[in-house]
Amino acid sequence: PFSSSEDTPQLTINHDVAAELDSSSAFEGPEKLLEVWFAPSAESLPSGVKPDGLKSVAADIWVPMLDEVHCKVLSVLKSERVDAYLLSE
Amino acid sequence: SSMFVFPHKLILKTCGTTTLLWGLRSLLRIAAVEAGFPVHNTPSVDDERAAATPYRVFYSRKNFLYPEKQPTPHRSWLHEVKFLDETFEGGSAYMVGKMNGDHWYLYITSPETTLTPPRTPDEERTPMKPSRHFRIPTGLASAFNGVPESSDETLEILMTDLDPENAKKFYLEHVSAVASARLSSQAQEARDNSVHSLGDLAGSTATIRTASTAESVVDETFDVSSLGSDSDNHGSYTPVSEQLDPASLTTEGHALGTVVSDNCGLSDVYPTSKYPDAKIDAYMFSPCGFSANGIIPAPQKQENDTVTKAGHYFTVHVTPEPHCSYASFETNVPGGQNGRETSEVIEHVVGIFKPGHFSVTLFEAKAANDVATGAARKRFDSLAGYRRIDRIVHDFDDYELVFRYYERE
Repeated sequence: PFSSSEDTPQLTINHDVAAELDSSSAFEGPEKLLEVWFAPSAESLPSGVKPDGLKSVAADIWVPMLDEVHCKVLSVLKSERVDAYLLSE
Repeated sequence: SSMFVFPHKLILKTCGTTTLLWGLRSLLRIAAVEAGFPVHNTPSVDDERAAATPYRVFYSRKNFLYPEKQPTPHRSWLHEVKFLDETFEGGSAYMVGKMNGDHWYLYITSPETTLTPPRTPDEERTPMKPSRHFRIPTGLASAFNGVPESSDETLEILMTDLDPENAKKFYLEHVSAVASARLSSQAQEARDNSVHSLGDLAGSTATIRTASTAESVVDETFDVSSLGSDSDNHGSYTPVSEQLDPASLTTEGHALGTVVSDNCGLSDVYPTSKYPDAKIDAYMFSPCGFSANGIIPAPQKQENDTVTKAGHYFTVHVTPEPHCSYASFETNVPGGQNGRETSEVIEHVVGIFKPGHFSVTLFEAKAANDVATGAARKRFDSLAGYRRIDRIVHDFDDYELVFRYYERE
């Protein structure tokens, strides 16, 4: 019953993390925002970079980095141009 | 918290007492080792200290409500700047807004036209002493044969002192009640129509894959659109009850997140009438709090009149507790371009939360700074029910930052 364009984002849910969350101790709203660019645009990746650049990095590779930040992956919404990770905390 | 991964950049926005900058070195290493971006701080990518050289870096945040409870270096802006300065070369730090009120911080590095510092010939290299910090050159524009991304603009709305009635929508108890009521109503409707659907809790056309981990998708794929009430679909899909426990539809964080998105009006910020491929992934925390990411793969017109699919996103985070109520909205969807104007988006988002105070920052590449967007920026100077306190413009080399701060009248 479902038709979509080729670029319809696909969502993957990490139930192991999502089922355990509790925000009772939350007290701080404002976030920190880090944006790191490695090239001026997706069309101008330096030579030697994998065709999809950072998007070619598998989701589990980011997990140890996110552990350092104290975040867990709740779900991932993947699309042709950008992948959106929803994180805990 | 949220992370957005593009081919050429990564955006990480984290809430609470997360230690965002602790992950920076790993991020740069992953970019080098896993994606193949150039390394200039070590002779080989095999060196454990190898880190990709960023083209540019932005770090920003609002002043914290409880800085003393944050882990270092996030207890003060000066500590964060010190950490960043020890990591990158050529960064600049700014504070925007009232020192004795709500203000906003920005750390930025700019692309250089030459390699900085000049690379040391391999034979002259001396091993670097092990150190927690070593500085990574940024810029290296000459290494890339590209031009800055066109239509690069980021809008951020940071809201505090949320209206208590609106904040209730982000408590699990409230959302579960709404979900139960909708489920009952739609189950009744389904019975009346002899349809197997349990109702349109999701209202989304995204395909959800359930998985035991984010990496291992298992065969529980189901189509959220099949939860809907599209009459064309009646009877043509597997009953939802065989795929997902109906009770979980009133408790599961993602299902409830979708209820919140619909109920509060977030789903309409970028309506499918104007953005047909827009998709939202939302999560409702227990006992309260809400996060959502949206992807909007709309066609984007480039400067040379070619059309490419853009990697546009928006993200929303809500902390509704009265003592620290806060909501943030961020997007890189350009205003106008046959979609919604920036001013419309701001009015819509502020209307969802009705905050006592809010700031708006619009960070825009000058290449995209055309007449239309300039006019749009002026139009959102005033907002009914709010008094503008500050308007501060920063003119960077290739970006313009406009910061505005408002209070409820």
